[in-house]
Amino acid sequence: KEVVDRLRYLEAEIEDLELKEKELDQQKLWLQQSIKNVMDDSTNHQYPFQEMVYICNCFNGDTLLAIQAPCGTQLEVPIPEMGQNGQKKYQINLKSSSGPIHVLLINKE
Amino acid sequence: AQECQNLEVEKQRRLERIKQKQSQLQELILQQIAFKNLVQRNRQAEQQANRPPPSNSVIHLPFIIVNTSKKTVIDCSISNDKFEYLFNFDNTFEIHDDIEVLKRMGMACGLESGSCSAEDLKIARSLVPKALEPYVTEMAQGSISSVYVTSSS
Amino acid sequence: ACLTPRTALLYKFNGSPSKSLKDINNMIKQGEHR
Repeated sequence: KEVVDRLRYLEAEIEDLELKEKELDQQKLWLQQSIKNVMDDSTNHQYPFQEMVYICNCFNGDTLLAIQAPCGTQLEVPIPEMGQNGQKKYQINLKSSSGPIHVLLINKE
Repeated sequence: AQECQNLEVEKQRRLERIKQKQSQLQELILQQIAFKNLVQRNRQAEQQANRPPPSNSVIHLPFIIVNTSKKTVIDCSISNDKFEYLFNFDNTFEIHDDIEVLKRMGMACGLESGSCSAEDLKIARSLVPKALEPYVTEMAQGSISSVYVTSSS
Repeated sequence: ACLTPRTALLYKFNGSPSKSLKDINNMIKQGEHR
């Protein structure tokens, strides 16, 4: 009898979890659409920007490169390897197939 | 008893999936709040100044940021059509997307770290659909852990 | 075409989640510590 009760309880729990998962899927879709609406809204289209001085303030005087690229552009970072001069090589490779990539050097000075 | 065991395994799998989906939802909520905050702030600034900011002082979303020490030497090769770039750095770098930058600027009302003032929480709740407000309240206290649909059984 | 997860990490604009960039940053940091 205990096993049967446990079985019924588990079945009910799984039913709840299924409902919860469906709810989460729906909420995700709503939010994704909502974010898209905010960005695509014609009254908003000029406002999703960030001032460079604020970006600089977030990164403590570092050199900053801002990269704008078309959807689907691939950014590849090879695992750093020791170069022939004994120094490690750090690389970023950008490849677009649908449009030019724009790179800005953001320098506070 | 075998069926019980199978259901236990199924239950764990579903719990794991729900945990992942809640984490994804949390991230989307932060994005929604950060973007809406940004748009509102920029709109207000433009209205107060009666003009948009100079175009060479801003960068439009979406973007990613590569940051490295100011002592780093960066070698850049660009294809003629600008479809391909190769950067060589002689030092480490980090890469962050625009949402990460917005979080660092406080555009997500501190929700990403659970450190949210009462005023910020009020603002954050007003920027999401009503059905998601309980999530925002939980995130202000740490992270989403226990917002569940009430069981009908 | 020859790349595998052992040689490089990838991120796609408007396709990959933020986590992919965090993975790249961790890989760079781990290499540095080693």
